[in-house]
Amino acid sequence: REVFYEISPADFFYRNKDIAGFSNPARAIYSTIRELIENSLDASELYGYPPDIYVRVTADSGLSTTENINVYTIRVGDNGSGVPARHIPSAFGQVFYGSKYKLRQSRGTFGLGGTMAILYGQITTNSPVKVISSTGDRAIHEYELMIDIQRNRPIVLKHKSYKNEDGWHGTVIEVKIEGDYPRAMPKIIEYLKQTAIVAPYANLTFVDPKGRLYRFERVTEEMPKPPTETKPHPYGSDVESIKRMIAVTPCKDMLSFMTTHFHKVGRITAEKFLAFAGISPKKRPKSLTNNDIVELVKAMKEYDGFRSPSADCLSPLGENLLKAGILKELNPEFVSVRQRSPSVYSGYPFIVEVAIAYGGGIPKTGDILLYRFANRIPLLYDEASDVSWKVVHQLINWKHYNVDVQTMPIAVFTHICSTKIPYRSVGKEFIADIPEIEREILAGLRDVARELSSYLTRRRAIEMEKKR
Amino acid sequence: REVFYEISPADFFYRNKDIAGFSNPARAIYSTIRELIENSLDASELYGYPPDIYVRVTADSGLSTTENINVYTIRVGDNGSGVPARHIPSAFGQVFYGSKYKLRQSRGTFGLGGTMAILYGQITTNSPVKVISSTGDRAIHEYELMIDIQRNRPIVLKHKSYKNEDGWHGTVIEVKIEGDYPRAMPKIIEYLKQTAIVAPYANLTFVDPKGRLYRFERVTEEMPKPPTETKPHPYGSDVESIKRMIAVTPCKDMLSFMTTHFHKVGRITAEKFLAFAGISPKKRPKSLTNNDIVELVKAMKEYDGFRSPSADCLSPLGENLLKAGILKELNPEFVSVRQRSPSVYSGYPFIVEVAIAYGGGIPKTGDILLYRFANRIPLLYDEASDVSWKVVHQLINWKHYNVDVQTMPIAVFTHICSTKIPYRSVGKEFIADIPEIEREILAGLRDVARELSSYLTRRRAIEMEKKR
Ligand SMILES: Nc1ncnc2c1ncn2[C@@H]1O[C@H](COP(=O)(O)OP(=O)(O)OP(=O)(O)O)[C@@H](O)[C@H]1O
Ligand SMILES: Nc1ncnc2c1ncn2[C@@H]1O[C@H](COP(=O)(O)OP(=O)(O)OP(=O)(O)O)[C@@H](O)[C@H]1O
Ligand SMILES: [Mg+2]
Ligand SMILES: [Mg+2]
Repeated sequence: REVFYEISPADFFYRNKDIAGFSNPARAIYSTIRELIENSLDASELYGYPPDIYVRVTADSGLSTTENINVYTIRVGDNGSGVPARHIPSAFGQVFYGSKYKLRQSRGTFGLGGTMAILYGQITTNSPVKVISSTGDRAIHEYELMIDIQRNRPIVLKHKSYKNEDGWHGTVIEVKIEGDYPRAMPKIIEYLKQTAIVAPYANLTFVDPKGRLYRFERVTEEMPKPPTETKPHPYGSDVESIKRMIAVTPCKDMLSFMTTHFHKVGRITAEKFLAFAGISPKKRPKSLTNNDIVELVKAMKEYDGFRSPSADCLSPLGENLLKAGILKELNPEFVSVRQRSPSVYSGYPFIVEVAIAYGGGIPKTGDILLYRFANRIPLLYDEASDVSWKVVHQLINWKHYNVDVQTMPIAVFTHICSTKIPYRSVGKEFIADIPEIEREILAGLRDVARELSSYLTRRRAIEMEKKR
Repeated sequence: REVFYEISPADFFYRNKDIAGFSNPARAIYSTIRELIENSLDASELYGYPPDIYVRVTADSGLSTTENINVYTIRVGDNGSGVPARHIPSAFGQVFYGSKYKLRQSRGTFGLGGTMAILYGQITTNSPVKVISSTGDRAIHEYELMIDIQRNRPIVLKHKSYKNEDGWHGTVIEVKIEGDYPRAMPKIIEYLKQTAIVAPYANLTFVDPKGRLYRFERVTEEMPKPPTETKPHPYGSDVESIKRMIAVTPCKDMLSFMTTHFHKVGRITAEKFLAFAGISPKKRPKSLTNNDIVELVKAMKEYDGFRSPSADCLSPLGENLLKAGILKELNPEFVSVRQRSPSVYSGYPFIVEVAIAYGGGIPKTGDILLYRFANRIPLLYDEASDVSWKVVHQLINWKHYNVDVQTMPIAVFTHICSTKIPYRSVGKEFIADIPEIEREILAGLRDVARELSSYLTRRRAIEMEKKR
């Protein structure tokens, strides 16, 4: 007879680490570093602190099983918001625990990444993670933690607190993992370079196992406006989300329910919508039956009178920043950037920003060099499964723009920011080809391709002139 | 200040349904049908019952929000093992609950698929799922369930039991979901056709919303030998798995610990290994310190005296079955199949089976038609991210085999069976390019490509002859 088990979320990702992006020692050290850096960047940006992030990788000698696969200590420190002491054990020692389960643009979204790095370290080296953090209040807390994987609970091995003399705020994480640094190095350095492109207000310091220092200095103190939390939009609703709103609502009638819980639904819109849905504005939300809720959700999807979600809550790169970052890192002969006006999919607002660059420091690779970003995270793997790749390779006819993909040095950049990025995997490496997003990337790339086309035409004319 | 939450696994997949393969109504109806069919096939094969599986999709009228997107009732019935009554609510109403968390080849592996279909149905239609099941004992149980998503617990709305007059065993699931059947139809029919290729001992009956009957009759009563559970292999061990073994072991000394808990480790191998690892065979397992465990795991990875895992526990298709299935479904002019001898990755045994087919009923598409299977599941999406696609398009030089990919009608088949398939996503659509697996697919395809090459050469020679 079959035996039935339940397993915890930590156990699930322990058994399926490839699904979380920890498939082998090289990929694991890359994923560990990126997950921790993304946590640090979120923690600084959300509070408007220009980020100072320090990453150090040291090889533990005497423990290598082969030449490259070795135990590495990875230490990441930031000057971000810090983690309140009572949340530190669960934030790092429990899967599906975090502060990013809200409708706000941030790199983190699953409540899994940092914990996964710690889990991977634990199962490969059996070492606890050290977390030092303060929110700037009177104490700095230092924890030594492990994860009870079968119960998905943190195990606190040590907890000390110190007086915070200077009002320091930030977090330092130190984890030991089995990794393959030499193999992962090109991707790690590339990740840092690309992060510097889209976060030029950040100081990134990286010290590798040989003691070499890589420094990406900030080129501006000016921080982008922090993203803000937004309310859900009616188009993104389903039966479960409405039920949850009703369960917690203080509203006594459907009219205030609509104007209170939803984004950009004012009194007039609410009255018109409720009339369309055949629901009395005076009806008490908690009196809706299950059938009423199904009808309400259907009406929300069909009613075309709702205003589009505003993208004011988003924090795009901006054309200047993107252009400056590309010029600084790649030094091209030509670059054109375009920020599309805000759009929406399934009730989530999003903004697409694209750029195309030609010549100068861009290498000739026989194909278009594609740089992809989502909520300011560089995506370095699985490009062939990403919506941007599909647009660049299947939907744009480059010949139409006088671009010979095989002989010209061309780089394309796409950045999507949203309150919800439709990642296709928890490893956050590629994005689903949602029709609205695909349309925006295509339209944006056509614009900048047209500019490149004019530039190439002028350039050829000038060269013709010179020859005479 | 940041607010911290924990969310349940059901809540996680509710918020991230694209990650589970339920990204839009067309994909959702496909995923629902495949997850339920895979559950039914597992339930029959594990007990050696020739599967009789019945799938019916009906459109609920009057509830459509657009032309195609509609509420559909999906009913899947099988003659499998059934689910014991006390486990029915959790098996279907709880994420990460199931009977497949063991080292045995099966389609199911995550404890998520069936529950995800039910969750998706609930959030789009607010309808409960109906489950009727019996293990062949005296009672047939009928449940009406919903999922408490925030707590990841089943909600039993109704439970009746009937006398099981005929000793029936099997399961019937009826779920209502919002789907887009017309758009999904080609993939659904293709999925059924490909399932018939690799499970020719199964009767599959499908009735579509228009009442059309698709019937895939079994062509043999002969069932493949059921896969068996195997013990873990030392090469697949890590600190966590060793700790769990030690926690539950009845063994009083390390010698019996090694021979009891591991696959193919006999007394002599155990003694030699323990000597290599510097651990006394008499040492009590429960007396090992954390450091001892780390050293033990390292020694297990380094010791080369362990016998390779046996693949006796696996249940491959077999060359005859694969050939027969291809001939029946595609009627090619030429087909060559090859079953590679067993191999292993990370301690998991696996067998690769490949085939190449040419001409006859195979359409000319300007490219190689790639059919991918894993543990007898057809994989229909994301082929460009799959290890088989990489081998077919990047690692094999087809010209070398006289194959002109653009003008010849060629189909390639790959099947991998293992106690653990390295899926890259919980949607089970593509497989990681694990080096050992990549090597086996490449070697297998080279073999069959060579046979096709000889065939094409002979064929051309014959045509030359005829011209004279
Ligand atoms: N360096 C840091 N500074 C401040 N808070 C942090 C830091 N690192 C982690 N946290 C907190 O711990 C929580 C859990 O982090 P974790 O990386 O596991 O998940 P996440 O960032 O929420 O989502 P994701 O899985 O997408 O990364 C975060 O939500 C955040 O509140
Ligand atoms: N038709 C069925 N007959 C017998 N048992 C079933 C059937 N459907 C589901 N089950 C039981 O319910 C459990 C949970 O099913 P579910 O599809 O959610 O997960 P799974 O099949 O274990 O893994 P996966 O997520 O990979 O499909 C199964 O492990 C199995 O024990
Ligand atoms: Mg994170
Ligand atoms: Mg299943």
